[in-house]
Amino acid sequence: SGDKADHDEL
Amino acid sequence: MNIFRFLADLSHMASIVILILQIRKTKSAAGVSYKTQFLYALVFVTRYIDIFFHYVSLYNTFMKIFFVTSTIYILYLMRVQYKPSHDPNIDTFRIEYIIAPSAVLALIINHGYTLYEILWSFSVWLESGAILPQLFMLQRTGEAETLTVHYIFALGIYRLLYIPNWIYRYVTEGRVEPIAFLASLIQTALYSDFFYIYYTKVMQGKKFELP
Repeated sequence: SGDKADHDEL
Repeated sequence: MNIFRFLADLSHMASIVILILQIRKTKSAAGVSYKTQFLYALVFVTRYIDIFFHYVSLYNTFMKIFFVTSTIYILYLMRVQYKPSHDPNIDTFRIEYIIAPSAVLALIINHGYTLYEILWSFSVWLESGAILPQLFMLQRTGEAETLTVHYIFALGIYRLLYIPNWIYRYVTEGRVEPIAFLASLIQTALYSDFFYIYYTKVMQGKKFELP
């Protein structure tokens, strides 16, 4: 995590 | 999922349910900004486009469907079902002033130059300003239905709770989401005046009236 976008939220 | 995020999502859901119940119960959308609802619909459609190719969890998918469909339903109620109750003459905030800067910010600040990432960033910036037409309308009319006030309050709580969620996730997972964090700070700041009046008036059982 950190740099890479991780859109797991709403 | 931590408690902050879960409560945030619940209060977000509650805000929408409150609004739908209010409109249906009073058979009127008076005091509700159509422009704000339109902007939220745009926020959800541009952000949740990933529902077709990015699976997170059943919870996540269910909530995305709920937010998109319920907001479009509100637009339908306002535009078709109870159209005469909505007065466009007091819903006058220019939404270009929110959409254009959001588009510019999305092109400058994003997680990568793909359509999906730019739309995601756009939706985050757009959400931070989407409440402005509603707050502007409130300021023009000077007072509001208790339920409209609770709607805005629940929406503000939702955004506020995502901040401790990100701090918690940074500490426990090392996860950082600077775009959403910054946009949420801006958004919560927009609510600060409203929260203050809500606290000093509504909490003490008085009518929501602007000083």
